[in-house]
Amino acid sequence: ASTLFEETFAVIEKAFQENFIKMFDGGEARLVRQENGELTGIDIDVVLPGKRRQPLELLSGGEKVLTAAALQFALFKARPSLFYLLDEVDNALDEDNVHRFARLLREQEDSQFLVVTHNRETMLAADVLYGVTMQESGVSKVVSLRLDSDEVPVHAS
Amino acid sequence: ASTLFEETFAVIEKAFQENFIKMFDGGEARLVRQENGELTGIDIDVVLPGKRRQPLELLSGGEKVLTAAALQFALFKARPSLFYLLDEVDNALDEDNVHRFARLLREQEDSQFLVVTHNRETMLAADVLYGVTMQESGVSKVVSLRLDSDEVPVHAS
Amino acid sequence: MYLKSLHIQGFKTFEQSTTLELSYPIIAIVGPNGSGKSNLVDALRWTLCEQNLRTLRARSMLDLIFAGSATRRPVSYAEAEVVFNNPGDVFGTGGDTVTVARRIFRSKESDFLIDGKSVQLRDVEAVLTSTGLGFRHYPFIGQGEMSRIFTMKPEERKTLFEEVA
Amino acid sequence: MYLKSLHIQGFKTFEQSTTLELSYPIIAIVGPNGSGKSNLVDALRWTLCEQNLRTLRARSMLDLIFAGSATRRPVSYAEAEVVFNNPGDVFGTGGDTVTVARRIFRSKESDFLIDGKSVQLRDVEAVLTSTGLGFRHYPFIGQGEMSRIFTMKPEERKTLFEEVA
Ligand SMILES: Nc1ncnc2c1ncn2[C@@H]1O[C@H](COP(=O)(O)OP(=O)(O)OP(=O)(O)O)[C@@H](O)[C@H]1O
Ligand SMILES: Nc1ncnc2c1ncn2[C@@H]1O[C@H](COP(=O)(O)OP(=O)(O)OP(=O)(O)O)[C@@H](O)[C@H]1O
Ligand SMILES: [Mg+2]
Ligand SMILES: [Mg+2]
Repeated sequence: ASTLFEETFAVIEKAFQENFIKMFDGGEARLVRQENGELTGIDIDVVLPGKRRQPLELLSGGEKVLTAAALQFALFKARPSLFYLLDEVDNALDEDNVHRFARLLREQEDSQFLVVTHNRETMLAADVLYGVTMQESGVSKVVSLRLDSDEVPVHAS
Repeated sequence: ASTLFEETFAVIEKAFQENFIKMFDGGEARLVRQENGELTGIDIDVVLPGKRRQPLELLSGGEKVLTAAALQFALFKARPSLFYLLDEVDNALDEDNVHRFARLLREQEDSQFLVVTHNRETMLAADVLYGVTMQESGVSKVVSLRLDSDEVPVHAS
Repeated sequence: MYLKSLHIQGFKTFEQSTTLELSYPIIAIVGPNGSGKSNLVDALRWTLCEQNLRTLRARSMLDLIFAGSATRRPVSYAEAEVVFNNPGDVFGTGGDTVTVARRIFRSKESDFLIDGKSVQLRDVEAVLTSTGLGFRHYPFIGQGEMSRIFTMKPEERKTLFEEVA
Repeated sequence: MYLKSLHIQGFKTFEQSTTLELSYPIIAIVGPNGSGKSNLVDALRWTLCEQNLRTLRARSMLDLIFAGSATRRPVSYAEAEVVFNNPGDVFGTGGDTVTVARRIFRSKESDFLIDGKSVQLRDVEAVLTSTGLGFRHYPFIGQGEMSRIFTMKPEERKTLFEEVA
């Protein structure tokens, strides 16, 4: 079981590093083991491209979301699931990063993702788009929407 | 002092109700006093237009932000400040609500607001736009941007 | 691809019978604030054994039943059904598909069904984990939850890694 | 309009001297993730007596000094200066404007200045509140903080209302 943990840890760290470098176009990322005879905790240590190593607290809102996504997707790879559900995880990202996040999504092989989003770029990465509306007040209705970019719904912000 | 509190409470509640109805185009909002001989807490009770009264927990991400903004602006009115600073408070709003939030901003009289945003609609409500960039890695640089809507910066999402 | 379809009726704002075909790699759910997108996500999680009321943004299981609106009356039960493809009988149930359904009534009575047969919550959990594919809460990232892995204490992150391994 | 301008140098990612004219009703700050928008907000808050390191996203006050980048060396101090208009001498200082500045050095030595004169933190607080206009943290809503008034316990909200009154 301890060896299984070590193997899993290695898979996660490697995937985390690859995802991070792809998300930020460079930089470094690693997982830090905190030990006291035995393993007591796992910390994150990253350097953004062009910047110096700094306490995690100093990272910006969007940088934290992207770093978290790089690690979260690494966990998904280590322990695959039947499908994945992401609810508005891209809210704090600028346009460029929404694009990078959408690319990370598309590159996940053999995985099924259901994502809720307000971002046009994320919608363009999808194979199908379902619009949830409330024409009748208080009651939800779902319509399937075509994916031509000129038909992407106006309530995208 | 107790009368001052009562007066302030009345000002806040009235402003909260007006802001809420303007934000949601209807509905009801009130502040609920929790008492045990004396006042022990203040709760919020709202009904969104077309919906029924429900526990606050059930509200959506965007509905919570708008309701919070309606109350926050009421507090600003009750105790004006030299200026107000809002950092990316509109991230979870759909396009229509970003527009309503921007309108609420513009309607605040005799108030100065510094807002950080990724939303185009919020930018259009501003009198001046400062772009923060990082051309030289790790170093911030500020440029003032013109407000013609065709020059709104591409990194708006 | 495992996820095939989702059917919702009477769950939160889905007063009417609603079915979504989900046999696609990437599905995007879009719409205005308060329209029901996260409610749809809640229906999926609830059907797949989510028991944490806070995660479902509810105070009681009864909050999950459509409570009425300005123009509609409340309904008496909520139900949701998820259909999975079952390639190579990975679920061990023998069919081409596996259908998992959950219902809750105003009486607080609650049903779990696998392929139409009444079972217990733990039976549904067993079927979901029988594939060897991870489940429970970690493949679901709710609104505002993405940075949680970032803001966790190192001890909590170690526990999370152990669960994954 | 009270806010007139902000000058930043050496504070977080503002390695170079930067000045923003702020005499406008609504000012929007825009830019990519990590470019320095919230750092600019932090500079404003810090100059106006913010002492809570968590609010400034720092572990120590020294984290506020530009720590260098791939192409630049660290600097030895951080400073920021806010200029206010002083209509009708509402600040009680006698001038047309009031300039509040703050500095921190690598030695951890720290300066507060009002109109160029060295003072204590409490003197700056006194000048800010002398206008009768509310201050401290509540007119500043940081990233992710807007829903806080919504998710607060009723007791905490009562305390907030009492502070406002
Ligand atoms: N049992 C119920 N009966 C009726 N309405 C309900 C019920 N449960 C929740 N709602 C309503 O559902 C709405 C929230 O929907 P939901 O969270 O799905 O919105 P959303 O589309 O995710 O929006 P956002 O983009 O803001 O996150 C609230 O207005 C709430 O009052
Ligand atoms: N003392 C310092 N020296 C150098 N860089 C620093 C310092 N303090 C913070 N930073 C860097 O500043 C960046 C964060 O900037 P900031 O929070 O202002 O971004 P932002 O523009 O608000 O982005 P977002 O849109 O994602 O919120 C981080 O990359 C962090 O490493
Ligand atoms: Mg939602
Ligand atoms: Mg920021």
